[in-house]
Amino acid sequence: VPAAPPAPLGCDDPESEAAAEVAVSYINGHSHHGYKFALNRIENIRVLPQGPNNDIIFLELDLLETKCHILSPTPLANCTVRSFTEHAVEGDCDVKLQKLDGKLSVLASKCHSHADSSEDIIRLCPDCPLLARLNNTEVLTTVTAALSAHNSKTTDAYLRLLEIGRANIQYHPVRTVFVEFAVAATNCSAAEAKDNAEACQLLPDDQSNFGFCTASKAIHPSRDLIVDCQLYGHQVPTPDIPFLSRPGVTYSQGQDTS
Amino acid sequence: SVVKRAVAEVAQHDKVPHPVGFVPPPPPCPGKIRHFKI
Repeated sequence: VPAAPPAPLGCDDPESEAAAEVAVSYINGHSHHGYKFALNRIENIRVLPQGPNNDIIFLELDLLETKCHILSPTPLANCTVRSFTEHAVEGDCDVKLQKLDGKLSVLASKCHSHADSSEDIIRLCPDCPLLARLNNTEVLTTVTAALSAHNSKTTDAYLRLLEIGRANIQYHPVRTVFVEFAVAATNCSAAEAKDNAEACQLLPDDQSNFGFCTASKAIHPSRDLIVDCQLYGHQVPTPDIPFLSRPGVTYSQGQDTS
Repeated sequence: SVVKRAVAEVAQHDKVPHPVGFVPPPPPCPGKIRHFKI
């Protein structure tokens, strides 16, 4: 009697979790904008045997955005998932993997991210800040003012904007803009930049030093800008995954990676 | 008179009842939610 086919894998089986971990690591390793994503749920898994010790695995994953920018060296396990009240962003990913002689590798992935609905947030948290479009005028004004304020105070390198990662606007009780953006050190000190900032260039990859800034500005009534920038220090770039090299690129949800 | 009972009826009567406290296994997918569902 032919051997009964193996029972279908469950989404919480160890093999499924191992495949999901490889998939999430691949997705984060091949994303150039925005934030790292963490696994929230394995929606489905299908295994297509191709022969002895050779399976094709199709995974449907439900991910959630974390607070770690994609350039952050923080391990994913230490990245906090953005909470519901911070206007969470979900990623839906379809990933095709191969398991050959027990070794998992990703053949293709396609992800689509979308923010939680504002109505859901307002219903449960009327005063929570809501995601704003990255080209919103108040957002751009706050980012420009924050980076300028940091560069005017720092004694370290002059920083340039790489991309705006996220922006929220709180409407009650005080209209406040919250922004997060990625920056990179240039070959100038902040003092040198005061004379001719245009001459300041991003450091070459082998010396690159990326960082991340958060800032908030109360608009009505107007209050001082609060800025906090942290540089990650030099990281050895992964050769096959070019770091961001287009300053000023903004990240928009829903961007497919495939 | 001999009457053939409907299969469903037979199946129902002959079905082995689950032992008391039997909990059907969870469906294999989707899996557990690790953070929250939006």
